[in-house]
Amino acid sequence: KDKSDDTNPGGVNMDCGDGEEGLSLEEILKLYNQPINEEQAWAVCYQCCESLLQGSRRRHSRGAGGYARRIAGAADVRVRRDGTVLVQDGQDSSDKSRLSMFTATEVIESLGIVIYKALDYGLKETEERELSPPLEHLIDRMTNVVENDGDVSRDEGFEATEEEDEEDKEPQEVFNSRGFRNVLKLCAAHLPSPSDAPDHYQAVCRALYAETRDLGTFLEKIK
Amino acid sequence: KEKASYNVRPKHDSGIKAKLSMK
Repeated sequence: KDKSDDTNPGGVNMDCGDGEEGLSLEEILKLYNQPINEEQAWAVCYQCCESLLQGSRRRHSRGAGGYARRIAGAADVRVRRDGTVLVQDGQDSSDKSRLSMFTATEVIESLGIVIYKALDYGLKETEERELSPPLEHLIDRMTNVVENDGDVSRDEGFEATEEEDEEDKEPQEVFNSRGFRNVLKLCAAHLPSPSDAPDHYQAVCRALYAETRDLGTFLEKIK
Repeated sequence: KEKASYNVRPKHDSGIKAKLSMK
């Protein structure tokens, strides 16, 4: 473990006062001083998309388009006690540049980069982690590094693989949400039973939160 | 805590890390 900061292992707030705010992915990485595992990556990705999709729907209901948030780093992703994930909303930031509107494609790309960096945490620049093909494919798709014959789909960087549903009849909602729903589908398809995705991924994040708190408490006691 | 299990290889020019580092 990182011994550079003896007074606060991993820089995590150990007073259990995080309440609804949870633990940031950055805090989790620092505390463990190692990357997240693949299952956690799938889960965090899924839960982030759920959170962003909900935010998109709220903004859409207020007549707003675009995204005020592009995920700048692991500090912007907070895992809550119940396993839900909060993606920090730039709306309250004093940094006015974060109030710019971003497309869903840009937000998905930023999420893919954050997830990859969490998997790559602590590795040297000359090293590369060997990811399972499905997870590498997911990140490829999210960050749009897949070669696709120059025909970049405008449907948020993803092919329209799903049937039209009621939501798809609203053009603005399609623009905002299709990319996220396709990421959710890819994450669900990773499971033996895709219909279990909401419960499963929330449980993985809930365990990630609990284990991190336990480790933090343990390190505090040792200190 | 148990260490995460993963394999590490030298960074490859055509690998995902190289592609993402250019973004």
